[in-house]
Amino acid sequence: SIKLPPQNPPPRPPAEMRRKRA
Amino acid sequence: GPIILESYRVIADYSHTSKYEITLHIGDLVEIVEKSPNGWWFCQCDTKRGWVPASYLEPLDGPEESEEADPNYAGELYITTKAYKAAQDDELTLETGETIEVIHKLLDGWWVVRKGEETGHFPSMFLYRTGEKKEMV
Repeated sequence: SIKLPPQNPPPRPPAEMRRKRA
Repeated sequence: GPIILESYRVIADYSHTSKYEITLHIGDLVEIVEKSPNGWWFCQCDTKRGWVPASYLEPLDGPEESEEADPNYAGELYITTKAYKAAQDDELTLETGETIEVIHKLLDGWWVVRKGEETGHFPSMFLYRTGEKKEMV
């Protein structure tokens, strides 16, 4: 069975990804 | 029939921060087992299995926007279940129990929310849907 996901927010997208979105 | 898992490519190195996560390297290919709306996806990479941030992955084929909902500028009412202090310019700082409007539910788990005149990203895992219709003013 799969454990529950982490209870802390995931890290923000890396810089490369954010540039792509912008 | 066989279960076909979606393949994604890792776009940046990621070091796990707990034993339930796995470390990834740029260019790795992973298969997605489960997508949590809070932005953590359960995936397998070679023999490793664990949670990774969705924002570090891009689909191997097909446009990435296809599974992401369009923004809803009217807003959907949610209540914050936990306080969060903005760590970056484009995030919002909110206390517990604040009512906000969700404008865009991003797959990376950082939703775009509006509080009064301010708009910014907030962790979806700290939001609870009120179920109320927004009053038209």
